[in-house]
Amino acid sequence: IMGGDKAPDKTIPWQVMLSVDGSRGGAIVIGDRWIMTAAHNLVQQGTPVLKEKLRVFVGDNDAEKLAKLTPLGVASLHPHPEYNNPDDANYNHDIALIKLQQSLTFHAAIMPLCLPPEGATYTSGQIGMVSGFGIKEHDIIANELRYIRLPVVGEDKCQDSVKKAKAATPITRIPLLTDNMFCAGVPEGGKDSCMGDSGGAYVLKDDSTKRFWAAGIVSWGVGCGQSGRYGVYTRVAKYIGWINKTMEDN
Amino acid sequence: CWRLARSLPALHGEVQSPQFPQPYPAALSQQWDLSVPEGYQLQLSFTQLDIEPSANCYYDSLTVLYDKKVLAKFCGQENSADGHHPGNQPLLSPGNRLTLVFQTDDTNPEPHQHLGFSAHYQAKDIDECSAPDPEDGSGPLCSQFCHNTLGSYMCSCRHGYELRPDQRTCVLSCGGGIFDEPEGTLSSPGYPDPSPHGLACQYVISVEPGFIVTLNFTDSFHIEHIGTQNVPSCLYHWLQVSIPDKEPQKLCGGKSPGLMPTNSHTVQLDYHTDWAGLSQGWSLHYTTQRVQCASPSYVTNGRVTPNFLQYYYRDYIQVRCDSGYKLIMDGREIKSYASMCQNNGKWHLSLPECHIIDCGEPEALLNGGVKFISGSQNQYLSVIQYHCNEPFYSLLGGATVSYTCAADRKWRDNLDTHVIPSCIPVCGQPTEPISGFQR
Repeated sequence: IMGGDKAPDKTIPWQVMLSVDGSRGGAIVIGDRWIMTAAHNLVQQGTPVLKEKLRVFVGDNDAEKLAKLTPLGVASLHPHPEYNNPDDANYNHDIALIKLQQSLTFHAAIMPLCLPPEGATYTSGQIGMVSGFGIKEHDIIANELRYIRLPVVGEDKCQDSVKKAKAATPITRIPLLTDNMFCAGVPEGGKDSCMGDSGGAYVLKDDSTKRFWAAGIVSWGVGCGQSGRYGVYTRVAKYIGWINKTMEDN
Repeated sequence: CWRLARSLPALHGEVQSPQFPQPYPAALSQQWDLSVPEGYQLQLSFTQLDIEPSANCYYDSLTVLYDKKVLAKFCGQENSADGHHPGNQPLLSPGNRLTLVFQTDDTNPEPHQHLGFSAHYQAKDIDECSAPDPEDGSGPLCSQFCHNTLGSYMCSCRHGYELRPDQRTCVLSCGGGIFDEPEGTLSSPGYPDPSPHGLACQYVISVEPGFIVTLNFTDSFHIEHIGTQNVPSCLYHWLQVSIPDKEPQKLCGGKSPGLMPTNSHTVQLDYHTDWAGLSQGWSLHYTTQRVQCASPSYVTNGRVTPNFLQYYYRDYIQVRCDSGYKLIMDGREIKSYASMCQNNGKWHLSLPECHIIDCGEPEALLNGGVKFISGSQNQYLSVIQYHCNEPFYSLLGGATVSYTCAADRKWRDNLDTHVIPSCIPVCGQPTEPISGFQR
């Protein structure tokens, strides 16, 4: 998380830390047996990660302390079936579910995040919050969970940003921005999610229920915190049907 | 079918003179022994008889004999003046046989050639019953009723009498034997006439175990006695009443014993008269009643059905516990209870008890708990309440939390469901908010 702050204990109890062969990712508790993350955490260079290699930690904001805990047992991995990103250029459907072997018991440090409410809207300028154990300033990995509040960016503005990035780096294949994604961030840069945060939650708060819900999953971006560029998040509200079906079928 | 070793005599047959219808030979002497089965008479009918006529049938003749006794001697022709022709009249043998002897002399002087005879015989049933006396003259063939049958007869007796072993004469019946109907009437032989002498009649009343016999003597009771009326001595005539496991009781005198409960399902009556004296006899009607069982005692928290004033053999009772109670017998729970009054007057099962039921430990609620609101030991009508571990779990909206131990031993809520509630995780509401004041 760039430009963010350290999250006090128990403030983001749905945060999960993933580790695959030393690379870090984020994820979200959404039920007592289910965790949601980005598909690209579980499928690397087109190859599914073995569930035995995936280490899942919950219950603390300190990465070092978390890493010393016993990882949660993973029963099965369910990347979205249409996620297909062998060349790091297609982040469409970047969403996955992890089924745990044992049920979690919730307490102040572990709590599920709500899924998008029916008819959820992503209003441009609406402030959300993204958290993670990923890179903070100066390419330093965060040892403690950090968070930052960022606004939802309008679709046009985000498309323009991606087009400009393409134009600026013609030899680089910039991923396409699809309807299954949305952007969040600030135009001046410096505040963004970054590597190691992917899979974590971009949350919005429902004014009526005062509850946080998972609006996005940290997915991709062109660099981190650069001016005129925004972070791209999986639009979770598009996947409610798939999430419910996957959980029911399994 | 077996072929009989010796065939019975035929019921009918024919007999003819030699060479009939050709003239018979001279110098002939031939005999036929005819017979029909025992019990029949033999009837002989001539279809033709043409034998040389002579005075007394001196030359040629057909002689009919029964037991060497000549019944008839025939010769001549029908309507002839000479000889002795049987005509159309059949000849009936006194018994079941006849002998025919046909004799001819050496010559036949007439130009006419005589043909001889042709006859047939048949068995004719004897009506033994019409015989006035049997052969020995000892009295009527049957002392009461006689029934003629083909080839035989049989005797029978009036009601109250029985045929003696001689199959002819009848004797007054004791009417004894075994009485196994639920009620009946017995009386001395010939009652209300005086009892015959020399009686040794036995009557056994034997009904199914579980029933008891009561004797009810009619007022008309008289058995010869010696001594006073009040203390009769049943020396020569008596009626002995024998009940198992009790001393036999001899009855006599002129006073009816009236009603006599026996408390037994079998009673033996022996009526004895000697060859003198006079007993007018007796009569009784017996009835049976079912053995009585003790009324079942009260069952706490239960009830016995049906509720009768008295219970008798084969009556069933059931015990049902009040709602919330279970049947316990010999320390073990039973599903149902029924007991029958046995033929010995005892119930076949002792009464059970009703114990309060127990719903068992309430099912644990994941991420929640349960506590007792009222009652204890999980017994009937105890109330429990579920709760979730707040604030991380909450009950699904509308879920009920109070459950009562029901009669079916399940914890049920006020909607009668026994499914416990679920604790749903609370999402998106950290207990520690991120706060900051810097702008």
